[in-house]
Amino acid sequence: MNIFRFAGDMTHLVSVLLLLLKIYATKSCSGISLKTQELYALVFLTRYLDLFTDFISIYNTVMKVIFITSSLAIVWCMRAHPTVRRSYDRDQDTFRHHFLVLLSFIMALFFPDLFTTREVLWAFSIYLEAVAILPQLVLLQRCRNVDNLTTHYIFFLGSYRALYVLNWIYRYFTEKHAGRWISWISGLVQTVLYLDFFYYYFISWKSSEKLRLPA
Amino acid sequence: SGEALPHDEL
Repeated sequence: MNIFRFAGDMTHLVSVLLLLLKIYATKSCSGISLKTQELYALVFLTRYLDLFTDFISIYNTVMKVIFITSSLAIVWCMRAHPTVRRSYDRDQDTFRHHFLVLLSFIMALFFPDLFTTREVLWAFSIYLEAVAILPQLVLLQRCRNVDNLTTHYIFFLGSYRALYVLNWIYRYFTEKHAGRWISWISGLVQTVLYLDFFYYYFISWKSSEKLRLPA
Repeated sequence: SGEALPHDEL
């Protein structure tokens, strides 16, 4: 474990807590893409299959349980909670995320680290996570006024993988651990997809105005 | 990579 990866995990945890806070505090999921939440639930379910088979550390197990349960709880909330579900922007959240699942799965079949069930599903989860934010970014562009908690949630969610890229660089130079090119490429693609958002997030912070993505 | 590297990251 190094500082970059720990900071990345904490940033990821904060993003989840911010989303839970937003939904709990405002009893609303306006501005949140259910499709992105469903994609993330799928990412965690296919990535943490080893939750019960490979014990790495208490920390690793606890974090996996947190990410799986929180993502499923948020999807349930947005679909079934009587109050929250009414605020879901159903007609704005129209990204065809099934294509992202199909594309990632095909990519995983052709480019896994090893052609085993476990590795193919792991690669699938990595490829899918790289594009999982797309429905949320599209929704953000359509919903003009999005509350601050939502923009902070997206900022932290985007920052965590950028910190993981620093972690891979650090591990490359210190542990001679070349890492996995699947993680490197997907992590970079994932971070690049946020650059546009990061720019407008920084602008809105400097001008202390609400974040507005161009139409 | 022949061996399956450990998945020690989240």
